[in-house]
Amino acid sequence: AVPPCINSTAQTNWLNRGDVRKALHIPATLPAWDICSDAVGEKYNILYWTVKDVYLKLLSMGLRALVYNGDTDMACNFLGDQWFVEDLGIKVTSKYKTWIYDDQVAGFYQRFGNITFLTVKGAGHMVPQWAPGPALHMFQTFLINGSY
Amino acid sequence: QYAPDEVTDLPGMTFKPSYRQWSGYLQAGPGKFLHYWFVTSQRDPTKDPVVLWLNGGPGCSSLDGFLSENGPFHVNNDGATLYENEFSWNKYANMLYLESPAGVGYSYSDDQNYETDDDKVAADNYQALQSFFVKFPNFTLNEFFIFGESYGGIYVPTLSLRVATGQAKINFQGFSVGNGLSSFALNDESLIYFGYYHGLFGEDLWRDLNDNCCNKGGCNFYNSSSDSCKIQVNIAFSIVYQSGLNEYSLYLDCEGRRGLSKTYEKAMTLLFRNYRKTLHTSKYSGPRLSSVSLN
Repeated sequence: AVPPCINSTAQTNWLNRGDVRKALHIPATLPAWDICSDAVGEKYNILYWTVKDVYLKLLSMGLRALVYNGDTDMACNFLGDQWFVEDLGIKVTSKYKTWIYDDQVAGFYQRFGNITFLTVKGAGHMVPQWAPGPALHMFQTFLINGSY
Repeated sequence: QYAPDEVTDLPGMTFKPSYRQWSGYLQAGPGKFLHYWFVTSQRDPTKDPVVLWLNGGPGCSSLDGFLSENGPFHVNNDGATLYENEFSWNKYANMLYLESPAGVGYSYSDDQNYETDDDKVAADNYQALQSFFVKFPNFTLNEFFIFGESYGGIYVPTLSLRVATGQAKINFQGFSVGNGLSSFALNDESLIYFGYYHGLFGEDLWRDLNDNCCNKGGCNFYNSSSDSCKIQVNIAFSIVYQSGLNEYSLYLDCEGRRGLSKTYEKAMTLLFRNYRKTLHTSKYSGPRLSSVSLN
């Protein structure tokens, strides 16, 4: 049960070592670890085809939100999420503009009240893996509600 | 309650970590136990926020997030030794990784019934979260955020709503989703434009898509009732997903080369359910070409 083009062999081997399982307090009776579960995935029932209403409720409570996308991903591409955020109908509070990491353009972002849409340039689906520096900067900035 | 869960030594760890970590189980209902791994901040655990991280799937483990994305250490290719991640998110936050729902990774249910849905996952995660703060009461006053990726686009907001409206005393401040699935329709619709404007489709296919799926200035690539439109969209999706490209990162090589998993096939069927009858019979669905002859 492995997503295509993702090599998870090393972490799978490490997590399945007996001494690692013991260190992590995993019962010996449990089956081997795998990155994805066929048992769960095959029987999973999707109830939400869009989470627009959920976002609107959360944002109306004043919660802070960040939707970010590595812009080379095709499983969940940035354009779809940009349209999703725009479709929330929340007033635009900043221009669509660049953000900088290590003196380079790291992507683009736009604020809509308490929600921000942000791209990470050149990163794929797993942003913290493929753009770790920019991802950490983005993460810290969001936590402190700072300026990207 | 957290003392027995503390991880004091890890095989393959040749460095001394500047943070503490615990691994164990959180109860998510009767007989349902979710595996968690909690690492404190490298800065000031008492003041830094607590961040929950959820990977997607549905049905994939958040330990992938820990061990290959934003965790404090990753596994070397030898599968035996670890190296420090200088860009770990626990530089600024206490990070909680939760394997969810039961049946994923080392999480389990006594009855081994792993059929679930979005609402049940949110409910289970919320219970597990309450279990976490009972186990770690010192962190209840810290700011709390929920982060997720991919199908976390569904997990994160649905759990966030329960946290925001529930009775548990959690200092919830916000949420974030990375490359998330927020709308199936917009994800499908936008992919056609993404593919065309990244040069994946030729002008012939683009013309056929427009001729068969668009009308009066608007296009519907998501759920058109036109069979001819479905055929064209199916061809486009096959180029994206089945021609040998790395769908998770367009410009990276495709690693692993393992065959398609049942989970992956299920995910594809769910994502592009309007095209599932034809997706597997398209002209691109045959065996992958060798790297030598890829065009």
